Amino acid sequence: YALSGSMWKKRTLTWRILSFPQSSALSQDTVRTLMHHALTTWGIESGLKFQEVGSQGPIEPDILIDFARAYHQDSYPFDGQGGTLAHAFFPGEHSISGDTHFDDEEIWTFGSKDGEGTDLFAVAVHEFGHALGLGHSSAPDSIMRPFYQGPVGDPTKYRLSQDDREGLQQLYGKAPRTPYDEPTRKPLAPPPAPPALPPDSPSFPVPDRCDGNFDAIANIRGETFFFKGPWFWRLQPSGQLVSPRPARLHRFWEGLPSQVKVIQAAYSRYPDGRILLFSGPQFWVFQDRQLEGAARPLAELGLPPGEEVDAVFSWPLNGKTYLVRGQRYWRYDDAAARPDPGYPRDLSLWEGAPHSPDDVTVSNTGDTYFFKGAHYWRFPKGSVKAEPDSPQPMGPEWLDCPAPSAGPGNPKPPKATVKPGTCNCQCEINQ
Amino acid sequence: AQEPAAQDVSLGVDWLTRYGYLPPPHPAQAQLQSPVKLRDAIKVMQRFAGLPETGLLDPVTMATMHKPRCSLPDVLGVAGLVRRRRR
Repeated sequence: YALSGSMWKKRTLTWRILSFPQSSALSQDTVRTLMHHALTTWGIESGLKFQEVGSQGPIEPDILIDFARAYHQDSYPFDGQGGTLAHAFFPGEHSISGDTHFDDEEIWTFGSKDGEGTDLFAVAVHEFGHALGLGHSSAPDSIMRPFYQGPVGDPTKYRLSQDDREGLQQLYGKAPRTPYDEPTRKPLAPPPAPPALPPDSPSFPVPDRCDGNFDAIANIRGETFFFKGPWFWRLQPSGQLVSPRPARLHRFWEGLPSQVKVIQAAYSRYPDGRILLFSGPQFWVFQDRQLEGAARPLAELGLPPGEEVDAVFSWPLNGKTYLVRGQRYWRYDDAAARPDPGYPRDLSLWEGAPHSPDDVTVSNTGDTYFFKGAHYWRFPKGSVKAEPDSPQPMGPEWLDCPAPSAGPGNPKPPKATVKPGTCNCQCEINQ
Repeated sequence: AQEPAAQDVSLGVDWLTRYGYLPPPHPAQAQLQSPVKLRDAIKVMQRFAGLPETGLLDPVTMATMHKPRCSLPDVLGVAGLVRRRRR
């Protein structure tokens, strides 16, 4: 599956049919029933609920369903019978977000056995997948495949494939379990612990994620990884932690040398998606979870020999890699496979950024986040100026933890880089 | 395999560009479509369509390009569907 990078923040979505197909044998009631079942198909697999609203009411629906032909005031005109059948807009704040359009020149049918016409239920399930934030999939049994695959059977019995479910649940989590849910399959047995590693028993305490102060943080395939010592947590796009208990570093990143105890920085490289883990003056390249080749020197990326790194991230606007150390940063051109000239530069160019950040990531919505201690600084998409309300506590938004109360145990966030300018400073001995 | 007609290649490239497999031609750069990039793009398209990944604009691939489908791009990030438009 593929995620579009946007999702609805709320869990109850409203919908309404703006117009019905002109030349179809389907009655308006049938069309409404099919839309209801198509939305329910996604609802039963996630925490989402859908509510039809009337045209008179004040509510502007999230998902407006329209049967239109040829050019219909968006950039995606239809093309008569055949060819393109329908489209939908991804979630977002725009008024057209979530809207779903069907080509009114198709012959919309339902459950036809003779292969004639186009099955409205099947296409509606597909388009609502887009309206919820899924892209096209190449999985053989996915409803999100780009080409029309014909009817998919009884709408009241139809269930999404595993690929579609996984994509959806990455965004919105699983459906809340009801008392009547009986597990259909035994939970997977935990992988056998290799003898060399100490068992995961309470006698080996795991760090507390609510303390913050992570060694590295990275956005890998839409999930945010928080590294601390030989452990890490995973946060899904839906905001759910994969588990409150951290996973063991060396069991997941296969091939990472056992003497590597701390990951100082991590990121997912653009455009090949390789994952790079940094420790000391070296880094390791992973394809998925397998190590690819030996350790490489950071000098390869333009840093002075022996230099280490605090944070590494890839900036989508130019696809370049940024490597931060202390108050300076370097830049590496992955496309040209060489460091950019004219670096290092001063980190204050990222106005408001803390020096020596724990790590930096770019979120699925394109904002850049600097993390340090138990706080984060947010730079809106494409901007190098921190939000005025930065820093904010990481706990509530990222880790399902309470906000830290400022105190001796929880030092106030470090001062951000001060804007250059004249300074009127009286320093007295007792202050 | 029989070489595809020039017109087929042109139609194929248009289709691959429309659905995000190839980057839209950059007006400033008179960049020739590299055969390697074109072949890779065709392979990804064939995977989405469930076809053998030959990397060639063979007849079955060309025929698939005419099949009914959703009008969203298959490879995102190239032509996302967020348009400025009054509802």
